[in-house]
Amino acid sequence: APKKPRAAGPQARELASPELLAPARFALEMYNRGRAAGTRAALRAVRGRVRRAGRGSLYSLKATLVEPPCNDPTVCQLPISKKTLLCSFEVLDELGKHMLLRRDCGPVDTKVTGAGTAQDAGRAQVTPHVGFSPNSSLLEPSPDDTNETFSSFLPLLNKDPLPQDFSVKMASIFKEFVTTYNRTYDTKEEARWRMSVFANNMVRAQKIQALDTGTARYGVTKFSDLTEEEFRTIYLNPLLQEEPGRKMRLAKSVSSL
Amino acid sequence: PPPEWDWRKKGAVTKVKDQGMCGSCWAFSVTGNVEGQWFLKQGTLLSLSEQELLDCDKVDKGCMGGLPSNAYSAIKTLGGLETEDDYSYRGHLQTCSFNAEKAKVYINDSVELSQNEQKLAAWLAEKGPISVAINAFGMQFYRHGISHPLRPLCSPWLIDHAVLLVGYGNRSATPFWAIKNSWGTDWGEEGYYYLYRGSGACGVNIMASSAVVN
Repeated sequence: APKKPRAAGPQARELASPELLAPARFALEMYNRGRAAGTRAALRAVRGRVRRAGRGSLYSLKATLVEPPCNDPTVCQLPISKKTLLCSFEVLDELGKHMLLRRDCGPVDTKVTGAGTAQDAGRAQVTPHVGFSPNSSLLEPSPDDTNETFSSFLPLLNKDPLPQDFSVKMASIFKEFVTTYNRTYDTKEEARWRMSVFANNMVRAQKIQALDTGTARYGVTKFSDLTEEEFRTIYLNPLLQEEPGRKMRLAKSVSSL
Repeated sequence: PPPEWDWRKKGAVTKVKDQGMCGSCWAFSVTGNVEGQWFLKQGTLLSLSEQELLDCDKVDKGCMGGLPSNAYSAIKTLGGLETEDDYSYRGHLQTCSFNAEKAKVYINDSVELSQNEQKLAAWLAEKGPISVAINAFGMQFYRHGISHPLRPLCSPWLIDHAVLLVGYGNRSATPFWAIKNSWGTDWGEEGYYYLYRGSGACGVNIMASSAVVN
């Protein structure tokens, strides 16, 4: 899909580093919640965009985090060689209150080159590990930061280990998806990438399901092999967030006709 | 308003369409509304052209998005809408080839509707389907049922998708809006999305509008 022109106002625009620090620090704080001192990840680099509308701002951040070395193999979450993480965060800032809407972190296999510090907001040249990202989640905001809290159930979602046969099951569901929606991919690499997107999306759908208070069911749809960004770019309409175009007169309500 | 209403059962709604890989939801939302208004005023249900709006509404941005308020204005300025058969949907921008002689419907004006969902329901039951815009949170994976995301996840100020309210009611005491989407019948409930009604879920009440046909 062609890239949309970025303009001022509520459309997304690249930000200079100082503006990113507050939402990035908040995202890091959320990431590190519950961890003891000395085991917390540090922010190495961040870049991002903001969309502003109404009373709030939505920050889309790409951050490189560094996990401290893990000395106890029984509790280490990542192999020693994968201490660097590439994370996507979405942070909502409404009237000065931050809320983490999305976190998607994956280990980086290769060495980070050219990454700056959080201070200089350098841009990390990293190769994300292709595979499932079980940490992909909609995170709960701190009870201090919002009136509505999801903390009662989200930690469970975030920490539940994935079943051992997750990859096998996911491959089977993906195969069914490809058949049902008649998908073809140009290369094996693309197929592998689409499958990893699909698997991530299934985790996302599961979390959206857990956060829905109605009767809706979420799962595989014809859009399941698209990243969130692709879906937004192709199918959605960012102009609706701008000020309404032409002013229309107010309709009389039917009771007063 | 009556406890439930469904314009599909009254013949005011055309079949679900598919916008394809194009951000033209705004055009589908507006043509859906005009189809309903024309049916109610003239008694004929015509499937109208979104491609005409994509190509000829120069204020909006075609597949990059648009606003219903601008689209109504374009329909008035152009002199009406052609039918789907005469000006078929292609899903990408083309040169405007609107032919005024082929225009089958016109509109006289457009109005902004109340943000009160009770009033919206009353308006819908009496006046016809309503063009609205919503935050599309979760819709990428929606399959069926009444969607009711927690408010912080579906903020009313992050509106990014235009759709058409065609009815409302209750399913097992859960109030809903029946929403015609433009992603084909192989999405949602035969192309329809059901959203919780009464709490301003996903900003459904923020940008309600309609064309006026005299």
